Amino acid sequence: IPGRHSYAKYNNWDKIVVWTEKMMNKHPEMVSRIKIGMTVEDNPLYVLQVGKQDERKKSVFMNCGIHAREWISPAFCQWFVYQATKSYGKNKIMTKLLDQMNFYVLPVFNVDGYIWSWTQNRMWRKNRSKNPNSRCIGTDLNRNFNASWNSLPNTNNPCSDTYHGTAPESERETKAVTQFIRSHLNSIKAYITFHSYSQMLLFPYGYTSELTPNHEDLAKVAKIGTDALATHYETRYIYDPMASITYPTTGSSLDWAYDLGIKHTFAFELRDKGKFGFLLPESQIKSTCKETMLAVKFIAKYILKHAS
Amino acid sequence: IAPLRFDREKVFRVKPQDEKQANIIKDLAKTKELDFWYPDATHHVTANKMVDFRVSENNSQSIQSALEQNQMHYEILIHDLQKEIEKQFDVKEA
Repeated sequence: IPGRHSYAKYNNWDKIVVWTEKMMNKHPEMVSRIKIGMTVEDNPLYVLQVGKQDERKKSVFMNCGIHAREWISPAFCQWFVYQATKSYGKNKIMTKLLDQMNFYVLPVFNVDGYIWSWTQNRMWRKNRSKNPNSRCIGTDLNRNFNASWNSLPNTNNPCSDTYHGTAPESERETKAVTQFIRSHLNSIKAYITFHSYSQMLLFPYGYTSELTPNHEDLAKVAKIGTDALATHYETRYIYDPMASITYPTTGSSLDWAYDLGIKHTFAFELRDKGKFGFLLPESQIKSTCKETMLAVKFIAKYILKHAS
Repeated sequence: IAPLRFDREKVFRVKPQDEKQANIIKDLAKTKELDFWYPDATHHVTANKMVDFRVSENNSQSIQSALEQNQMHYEILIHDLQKEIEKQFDVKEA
């Protein structure tokens, strides 16, 4: 018995699995669970489809918890599903979104790493796959995508926290996600990934300082999102392409999704700016999720109206 | 296996003023184990960009001394990581 799930607390993997079942059973017309694959340690990868269950609609793919220690990220995905189901029929924007769009929500991408961060090492980042000819464990899943993979030095040491794996999509988790997205590419109009920390909203590219062809549009959406986010608690986020606002990064899911054809891809770096870093207290989960929810709603609203 | 503990481990924040200072951090990372929180790896450390990293209790004094010797401004964001880990669970079960 995994214990009681709470949106105001961090939940371990067992609680999250039970929660996915509960959401599905409680809202069968709105939530369904899709198993998209398994991890190295044989844990299931679940995507929750949230919406009025029409495959032909526009959709948004969201994932949380690529990096194990960024606990606020899975907390947000759970919050999103809860709020979406709760506010359907009550909140005008959310009702419209769920009537006309589907949200595919992967609440924990790096399941094995997340479990490890709960049980053995709170500071763990990568997944838990074994690396050939190395005693070091794990690949950084957000360096494992086929987006200019291996074009920058310093990511090919298995002992590094940003090790990119033996090949693009070498990891089971990455493969499961890319297969799912490819098979739903006709409907997916936006890809949003959630990280922590530093309060930023990033968009492509990360692997080059060149701007995307729709840079102006992405910047406009990012402004809408960050402006909306700030309205709740005046939390200020900055936004810009990943390469310019942070640093050049190869193999990221953000760039991969963009190059695949999803022209609205974003990465949130949630609270805070470093006071707590990866250890954001539970007492800040609710406010962080509330403001982020607003940003995501406004981004989705824009996508619904403008993405073809 | 007992979970890893982080007693008295520290998180430093440094903003290198130039490439020379950025290289000092990179050099420190070659000899001491630094866990980069932001940016996420040594090679991203550059001038005028803030760096947050975690160090073990054993290394924190020597890191602090190295920063001071090189007249680098720093801030200690977290003095005892283990305490912060415990403090993050600040909401009681309903």
